[in-house]
Amino acid sequence: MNIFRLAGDMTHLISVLVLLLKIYATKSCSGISLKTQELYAIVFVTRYLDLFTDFISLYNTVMKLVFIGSSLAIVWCMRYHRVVRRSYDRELDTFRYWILLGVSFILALVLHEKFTLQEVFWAFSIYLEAVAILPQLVLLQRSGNVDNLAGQYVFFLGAYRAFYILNWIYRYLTEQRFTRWISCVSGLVQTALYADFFYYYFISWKNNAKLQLPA
Amino acid sequence: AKVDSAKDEL
Repeated sequence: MNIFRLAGDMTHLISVLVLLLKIYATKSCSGISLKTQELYAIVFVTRYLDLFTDFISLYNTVMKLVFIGSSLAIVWCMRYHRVVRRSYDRELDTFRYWILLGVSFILALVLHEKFTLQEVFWAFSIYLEAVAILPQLVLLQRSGNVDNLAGQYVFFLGAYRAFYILNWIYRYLTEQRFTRWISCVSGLVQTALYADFFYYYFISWKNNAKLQLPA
Repeated sequence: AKVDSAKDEL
């Protein structure tokens, strides 16, 4: 464990807590893409298949349970909670995410470390996570004004993978045989997708103005 | 199963 990875995991945890706070405090999920939440639930379920077979550390197991549990709880809330579901921007959240699922799965069948069920699903989850934010970014652009908590949620979600890139650089420099090209390349793509959001987020923060994404 | 060090990440 290094400081970059710890910072990344904590930032990821904060993004989940911000989203849970928004949904429970405001009983609203306006500005949040259910499709992105469902993609993230798939990412965690397919990535943590080793949850019950390989024990790495208490921290690792607890965090996996937190991410799987929170993502499923958020999807459940946005679909079935009688108050929250009413504020879901159904007509704006129309990203055809089957394409993301299909492309990621085909890519995982072609590019993986070992051709085993666990490794193929792991690679699938890495590729899927890189593009899972797209429905959310599209929804933010369509909904124009971004409420603070939704903006902070996306900001922390983007920042966590940027910390992981620092972690991979650090591990590459300190551990002679560390190579994780799948994660690294996918993580770079993932963070790049946030680039324009970060830019507009910084502008709005600098001008102390509401976050406005260009349509 | 031996978890190679790279798989210890979340």
